[in-house]
Amino acid sequence: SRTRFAEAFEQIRAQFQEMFRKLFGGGKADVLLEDPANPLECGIEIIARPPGKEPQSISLLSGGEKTLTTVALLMGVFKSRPSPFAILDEVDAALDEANIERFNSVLQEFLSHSQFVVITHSKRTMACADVLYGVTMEEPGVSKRMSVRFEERVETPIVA
Amino acid sequence: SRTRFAEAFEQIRAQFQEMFRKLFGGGKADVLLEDPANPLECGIEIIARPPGKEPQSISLLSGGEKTLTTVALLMGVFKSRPSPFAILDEVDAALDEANIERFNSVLQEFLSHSQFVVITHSKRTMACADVLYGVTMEEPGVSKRMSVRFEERVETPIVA
Amino acid sequence: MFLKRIILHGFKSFADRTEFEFGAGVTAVVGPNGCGKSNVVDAVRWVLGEQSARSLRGDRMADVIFAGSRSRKPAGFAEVQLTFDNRAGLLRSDEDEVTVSRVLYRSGESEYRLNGNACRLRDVRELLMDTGVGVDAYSIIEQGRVDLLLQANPLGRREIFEEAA
Amino acid sequence: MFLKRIILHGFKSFADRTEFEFGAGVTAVVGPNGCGKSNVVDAVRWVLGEQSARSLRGDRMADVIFAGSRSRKPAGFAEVQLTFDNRAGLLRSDEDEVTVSRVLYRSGESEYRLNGNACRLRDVRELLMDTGVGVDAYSIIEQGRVDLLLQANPLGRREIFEEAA
Ligand SMILES: Nc1ncnc2c1ncn2[C@@H]1O[C@H](COP(=O)(O)OP(=O)(O)OP(=O)(O)O)[C@@H](O)[C@H]1O
Ligand SMILES: Nc1ncnc2c1ncn2[C@@H]1O[C@H](COP(=O)(O)OP(=O)(O)OP(=O)(O)O)[C@@H](O)[C@H]1O
Ligand SMILES: [Mg+2]
Ligand SMILES: [Mg+2]
Repeated sequence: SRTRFAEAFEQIRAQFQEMFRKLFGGGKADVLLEDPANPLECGIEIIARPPGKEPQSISLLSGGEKTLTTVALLMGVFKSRPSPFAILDEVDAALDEANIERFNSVLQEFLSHSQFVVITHSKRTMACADVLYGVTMEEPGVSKRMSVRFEERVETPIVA
Repeated sequence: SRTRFAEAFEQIRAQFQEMFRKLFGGGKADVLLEDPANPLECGIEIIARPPGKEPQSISLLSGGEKTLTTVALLMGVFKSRPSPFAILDEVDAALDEANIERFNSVLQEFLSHSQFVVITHSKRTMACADVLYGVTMEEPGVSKRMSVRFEERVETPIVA
Repeated sequence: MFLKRIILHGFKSFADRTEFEFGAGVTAVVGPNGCGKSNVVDAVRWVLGEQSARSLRGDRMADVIFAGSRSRKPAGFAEVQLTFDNRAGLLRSDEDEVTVSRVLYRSGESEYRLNGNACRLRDVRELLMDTGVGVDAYSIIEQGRVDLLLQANPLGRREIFEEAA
Repeated sequence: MFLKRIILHGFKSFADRTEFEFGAGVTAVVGPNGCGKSNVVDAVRWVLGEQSARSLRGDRMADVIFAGSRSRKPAGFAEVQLTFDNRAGLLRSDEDEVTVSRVLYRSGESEYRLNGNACRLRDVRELLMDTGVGVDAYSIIEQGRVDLLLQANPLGRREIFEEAA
């Protein structure tokens, strides 16, 4: 059980580092056991250094940088242990336009492994989706599922 | 001191109710002393009912509805006791397009009382600003203030 | 592909029976503030056995039953059905398709079902064991909580890694 | 109008002396993730007397001093100057213009100044009394914390009202 955790941890660590570099376009990240002598019980430390910046406490990272770091870690976990589906509720809220692009292209990379349901207000994220569901409340207080039209698109997703 | 608090509280309450109706296009809100017999020490309860919906615990409100309710309360406080300036860091992050409009028009309404510094990724909020500062990191890790160009505008703000 | 569809009936703002089908790839759910998107996420967590009303943004579990609106009376119960495609055999079941459902009545009576047959919460949890899916799984990220992994104390993060390992 | 300008020098990612002027109306600060926008907000709170490194996202107060980058050495100190227009007489001062500044050296030495004269933190707090401005004031809403008023327990909210009353 100790070896099994250690193996899985190594795999997540490698994938996290790769995903971080993809999402940040460089930089360096790591995930470490606080006490390698006690791998089944010790805490887990996260290190994240965006490209060109000095390594510092992850608490000092910006809102968007924290989001990308977490997404990198989660995708790292997914790649080493694919989860059949993921539901992401407004995970792109803190991201600027360029990072929303990178976020969405990383999701695309995972489509052979996983299925994603994303809730978003971002037109860019909507444009990258395969299927779009709209939810409205024409009748106040009562939710209803409906079709969504999305102009300005080259390839239209299936509108459900 | 007890009367002074009670008066200020009544004023904030009235302004909060008005700001809520403006931001939600209707509905009803209230702010209450949990123990009116002990006004200087009791807790404060917030009630918020978006238009057409059943009154429920504010915890059940959506992310955007919570943002608008908080903004209404803050603007209520501002109106009854104008704060010389307010700094709002990505307060519009959870809002959809229509609510970003309403949020910005409410800010406009306060300009005789207050000065606002808003940090945002929203083009709509940028478009409503009087002055735009851009911050960049051309040199990685080093922040620099610079001018921002903003196309597609009818009335261009002063670009600093 | 794994999630096939979800049906909400009387769950939070979904007064009427409403169905969402899921395909392969990325499904985006969009709409104005307060229209019910996060309520769908709550529905998935609830049907998979979420026990804490607080983590579903309510005070009591009855808060998930449609409370009525200006034009509608409150509902008498909340029901959610979640159907999985199990051809890959990831779920502990022999069936190609597995439906988990949960219903809660105003009286407080509540029931879980697996492919239509009454079962216990424990059976739902057993079904999902080792799939990385479930109430505490890393695979559902709620609104506003994306940074949680970074804020959590180092021991708190362990749970995510153990779930994944 | 009230805020006139802020100058950051060696504060967090602002290695070079950088000035922002504020006019009447709405000033928007924009830029990519991680470029330094929230650091400007931290600078305002820091110069007005914020004592908690944690609430400025750091572990120690020295974390606010520019730590260097790939192309730059770390700074020896962090300094912020904030200038107010006081013609309306809201601040407890006879001056038409009031500048509050704070500097922190790597050695740990630190100083507050009011219009260039060394002063104590207490003097800065006294200056801002009853203006609704200050470290705990309701007038600065940090990133991700807009819902705090709603989440805070009912007694926690009192502080906002007392500040305003
Ligand atoms: N039991 C219930 N009965 C009726 N309405 C409910 C119930 N529980 C929650 N709601 C309503 O559902 C709405 C919130 O829905 P939800 O959180 O899904 O919105 P959302 O689409 O995610 O919005 P946002 O984009 O702002 O996050 C609230 O207005 C709330 O009043
Ligand atoms: N002492 C310091 N020295 C150098 N860089 C620092 C220091 N403290 C913080 N930083 C850097 O500042 C950056 C964060 O800046 P900030 O939070 O202002 O970003 P932001 O523009 O608000 O971004 P976002 O849009 O994502 O919220 C981080 O990358 C962090 O590493
Ligand atoms: Mg939501
Ligand atoms: Mg920020």
